[in-house]
Amino acid sequence: QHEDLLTYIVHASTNQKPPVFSSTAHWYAASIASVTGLPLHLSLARHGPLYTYQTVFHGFSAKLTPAQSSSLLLRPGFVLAVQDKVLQLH
Amino acid sequence: TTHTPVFLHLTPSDGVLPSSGYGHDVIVGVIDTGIWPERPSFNDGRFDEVPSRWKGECEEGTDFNSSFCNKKFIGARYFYKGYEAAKGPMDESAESKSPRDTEGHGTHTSSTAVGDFVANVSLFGYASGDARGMAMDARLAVYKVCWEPGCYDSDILAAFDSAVADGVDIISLSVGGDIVPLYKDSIALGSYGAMEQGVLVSCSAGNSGPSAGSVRNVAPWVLTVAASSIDRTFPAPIVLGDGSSYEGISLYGGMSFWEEGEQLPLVYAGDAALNGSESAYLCETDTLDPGLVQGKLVLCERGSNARVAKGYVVKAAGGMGMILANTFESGAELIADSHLIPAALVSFEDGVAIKKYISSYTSNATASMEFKGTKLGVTPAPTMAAFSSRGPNLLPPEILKPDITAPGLNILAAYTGKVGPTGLDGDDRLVDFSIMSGTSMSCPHVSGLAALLKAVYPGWSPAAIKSALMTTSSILDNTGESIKDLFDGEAADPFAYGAGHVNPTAALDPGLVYDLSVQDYVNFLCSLGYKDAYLQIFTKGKYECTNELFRARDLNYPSFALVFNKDEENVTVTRSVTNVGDANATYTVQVVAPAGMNITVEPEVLEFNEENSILNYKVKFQISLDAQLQSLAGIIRTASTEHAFGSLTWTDGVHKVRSPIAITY
Repeated sequence: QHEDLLTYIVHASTNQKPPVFSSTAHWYAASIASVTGLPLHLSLARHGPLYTYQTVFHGFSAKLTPAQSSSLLLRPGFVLAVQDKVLQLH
Repeated sequence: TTHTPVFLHLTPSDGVLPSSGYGHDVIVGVIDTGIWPERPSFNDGRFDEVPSRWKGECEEGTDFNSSFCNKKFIGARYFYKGYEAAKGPMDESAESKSPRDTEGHGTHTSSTAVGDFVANVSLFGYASGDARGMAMDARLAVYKVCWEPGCYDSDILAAFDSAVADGVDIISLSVGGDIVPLYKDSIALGSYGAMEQGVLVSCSAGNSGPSAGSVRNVAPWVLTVAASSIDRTFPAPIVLGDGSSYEGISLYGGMSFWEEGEQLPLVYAGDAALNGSESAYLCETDTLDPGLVQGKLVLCERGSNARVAKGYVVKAAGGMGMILANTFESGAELIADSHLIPAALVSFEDGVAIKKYISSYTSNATASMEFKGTKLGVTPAPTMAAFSSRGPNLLPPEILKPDITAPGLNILAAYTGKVGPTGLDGDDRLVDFSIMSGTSMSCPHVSGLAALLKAVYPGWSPAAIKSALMTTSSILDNTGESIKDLFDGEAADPFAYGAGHVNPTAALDPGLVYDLSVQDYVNFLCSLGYKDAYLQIFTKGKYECTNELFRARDLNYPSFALVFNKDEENVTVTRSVTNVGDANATYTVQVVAPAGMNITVEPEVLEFNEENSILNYKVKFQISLDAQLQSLAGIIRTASTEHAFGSLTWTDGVHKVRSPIAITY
């Protein structure tokens, strides 16, 4: 299962953050745990977020299966998931 | 950087250097492979306190302490979680999990952009002089995102996020990937967020030239930089046994094992194959027969493996030296390398001639090779590097890319202390400064020059700075002729150099600028069909489309790229210019119409009565009657005539505000 994990950059609409979450970081982590079905601490260790992004755009990156990334997008506030790519020096 | 400031007419006594205080207190963020902080380019002897607005940090890691940062080099971070998520744990014996640059690229680009003055440097005596970055008094923050496998989007975006939050003014990024939609393009997305907060992002155009449509980093809010030569070379003349001579180039820094002018046996690598290897002509590993190469000069061809690796292969097979011939695509572009054996690169044409000589003389073929050091004042210069990626911009074609060209061929700047200048495992020659080529090298030149303008005009938007650099650039070389293309020796065009070769002295006083707001870029995204989620990821919900009729070609860009569909005969676009010169100014328009095109500008005169006032004009592009008749006859709109180029210039007698025009039929 671990080998199926890919890194996704997930874009979020932070004004749709449910008020139950105290911060966007909490919202992101709980949402990932929800789609992975793991307790929060295990989900954090295995799936992330690797980073949360809050200045140039809103969202996070995490290691997910394609099915988990699709599930995440069914939840309010998550608008797009783009698979990580590698770029090269010029 | 021992010569590019002179080549760019940057003088300490007047112009943009003293006006900007050498970029005083502008903060340049370089997203790259990190930094070798011990290089004197990053010393802080002349610097006062770090600006209070700086919120960055100097992160510690392997072989990197926070004390390495100083008043010049003010911040360092590293981002590797995307890398490790994809590849597993980093091999920390091979690379440093820290901002330390074990590759060389980031140290080179950082010192090119903002490196301090360092007296009397060279690479094995080549390109000797006093090195200096373009904005010597600007501050530097480095964000390491590139590792052995490359640079991951997730890490790049984390670097953008940090750099903007830290308070950089300019971001320099010499990295790229495949063409993808803007919403999937981490550099487009990160640089959009930077632009929103007033940060100009300068990016390399890519090294996939001369293929058409190869340009990368094409978002209109990015300043996309092509690469060209300077008036300096490193001659390594080659004389064949029949007396014919050829101009090679080399940075070989070791001993020659023969007398000056001595003729040595010469063999074509393709005729010295080991076990019938079909790739021997490329001098790939284990393809050369030592029995046929021993004690000889070997002619290898470019392609597949690294140029310097070919010399290593020749050396391993017992060869005395190498002549390396360009491919057809590389033409007359001479990239200098610090080979491990006596070696020189020659043009494609010269390579063909040498090969022909060898086939004529077979076992009696001989050649001599010499290394003549550094030669300045070469003409013509600049010339476009064949490797520099070309337009048209595929996404979208209504934005002309690249934007500008700058020195990127054979550039000397600071380097890592981890590996030798070839980067090969067997190269244990450690150097403080190295010579590299690529749009990676041209990009930081422009980043540094943008920093100079930012220091002079702190209130200018990224678009205004970009406009000043573009509209004042030059399309002439140092002989007064049109800039040539090293691919084919013909005149280059805006798909190669964009607006032209950067001219920082003129950019200091552009007269007029084409400015753009965030809302303008949002309307541009809307014109591409971006809405809902796709628009949201850029705007973060702060902007909406405000003009449903807006077309990409209406973006107030400092250049024109028009695409005519089959049934279109004319297109009208609008532009607005802001007067940043004297309050009272009268500008008249001058048009050089592309072939087959009639152009009308309305009005033809712009009269300004106050500073920072904005006036609009319309440009009508109409396919000429002659061209229409030819089209009907099937004469034009063939592959060879599908693009045509011209320019539109506003001048008040002092300033020349020139925009290139590219037409695609």
